[in-house]
Amino acid sequence: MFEARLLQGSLLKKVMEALKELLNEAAWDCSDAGIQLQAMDNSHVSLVSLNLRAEGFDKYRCDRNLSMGMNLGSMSKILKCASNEDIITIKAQDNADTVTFVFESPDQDKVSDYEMKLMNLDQEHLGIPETDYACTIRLPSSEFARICRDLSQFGESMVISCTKEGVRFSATGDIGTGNIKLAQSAKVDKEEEAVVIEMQEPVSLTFACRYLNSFTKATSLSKSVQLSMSPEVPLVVEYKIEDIGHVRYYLAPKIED
Amino acid sequence: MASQTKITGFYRPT
Repeated sequence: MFEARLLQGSLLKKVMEALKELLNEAAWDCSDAGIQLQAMDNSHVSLVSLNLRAEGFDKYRCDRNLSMGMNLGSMSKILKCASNEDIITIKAQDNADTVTFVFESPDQDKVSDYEMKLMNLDQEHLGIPETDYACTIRLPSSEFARICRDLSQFGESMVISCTKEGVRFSATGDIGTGNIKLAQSAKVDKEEEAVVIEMQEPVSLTFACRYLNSFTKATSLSKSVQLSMSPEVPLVVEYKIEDIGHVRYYLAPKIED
Repeated sequence: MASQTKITGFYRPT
């Protein structure tokens, strides 16, 4: 028996928004530690890793490990039936071929349940090596979304260059060039509004704007986002999900021919 | 022109 009840059901709706543009289907792996999902997009350019810890749920029960393959388009349709204020419970029997989503209104006067067919997905989790990144940049998530949107107008690719002075995002295309420089914040009232750079060595890498824009669908999950870069390895874009976990996106860089 | 690489460096579980 698997059962996970989330008081703040809107979080699951936001998680869905953060996944569905990149992934058509994915396995939700449930254990007594929580729920994990790891999947690559169809072109194997990016990888999404989601972790929702058991302690973050109001109620959590997982008698035996199970992997639920879900069509994310279908799951998204179902979660759209939940109100933002609803409490969401995900339930499945052991070895079941369906999963049930239960939505309760806050005052319990409306309860809906939706049963969805599971899929057989033969997915394996890849090990992600521990990496000491040459640069990590924390910035407001809304700022990062804005930068990705603005620079996408100029070209398909964006260069992210990090030095101790700050971080520069640049894109070049037919209409010209756009450059956005962010300096490390000298003084901030709120932690989540800060730009914080930790740098061992300067790094400059090129990434596809299309994927970066997809990652920013997670913006509503967190006020800040962390970018981690090292030469020639995938960029990590991490959004923490309050009190419960994180979603991390890995994006392979573009290289000069 | 820069060409897109694929995700590498992640290992298959043993």
